Amino acid sequence: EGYCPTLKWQQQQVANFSAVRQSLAKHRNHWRSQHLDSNVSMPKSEDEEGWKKFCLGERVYSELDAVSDNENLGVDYIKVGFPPLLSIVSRMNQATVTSVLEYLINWFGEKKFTPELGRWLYALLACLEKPLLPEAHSLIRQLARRCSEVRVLEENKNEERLSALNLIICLVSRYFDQRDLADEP
Amino acid sequence: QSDASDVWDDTALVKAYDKAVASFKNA
Repeated sequence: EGYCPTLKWQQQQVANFSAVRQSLAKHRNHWRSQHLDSNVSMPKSEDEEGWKKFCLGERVYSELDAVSDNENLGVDYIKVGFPPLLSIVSRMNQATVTSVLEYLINWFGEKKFTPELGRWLYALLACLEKPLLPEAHSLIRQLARRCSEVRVLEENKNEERLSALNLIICLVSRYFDQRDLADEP
Repeated sequence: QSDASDVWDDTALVKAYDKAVASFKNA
C-alpha cells in the first residue's frame, strides 16, 4: 500500500509515452542526420560490455563511488555515461535497440537500479517498435518482473527509484499490452 | 506539448523520463 500508482496516473503515463513515441518518429530522421560530438563513440551492436559502459558510465560499471572531481568542471560522459540523446538513439536500428535492452536488463538482474539505467530503459522502450518481436516481448516481461522484485524491497515510498520502477512496470504492462503484469490499484 | 520544437531538442527523451518520474512523487 502506498507504493502502487493510481489507475489515473498509469493512464496518464501511457498517453504521455504514446505522444513521446509519435514525436520520436517525427524527429528521428532529423536527429539521425546530425553530427555526433567527437567524444561520442557508439559501441558495436554485439559489444555488451561496451554498451553497459557507454550507457551507465565507468563509475557505475566499475561500481566506484561517485567522487567529486574538482579539477574537471565539465561533465565527463565517459565516467557518468552518455544520456539517451536523440542524436544517439535515432541511429540505433531495432536489432541494436533490442540488444542494448537485453544488456541493460542483464545488468539490472544483478545490480542496483540507478537513474542512468532508468533513463536508458525508458528511451529504449520508446524506440521499440510494435508489434513486438518474440525476443523483445520476453525481454520486457523480464524487465517488469525485475522491477516488481526490486520494488518489494524498497523501504521508502518517497524514493525517486520507486516512481521510476512504477513507470517502467506501467509502460510494459499497459502500453505494450502485458496486462497480467499491471498494477491494479 | 511534446510537438513543440523547443521541447524536442537532443535531450527530449531524458526530459520526458524525468518529468514522468517527478509526476509520481507529486501525484
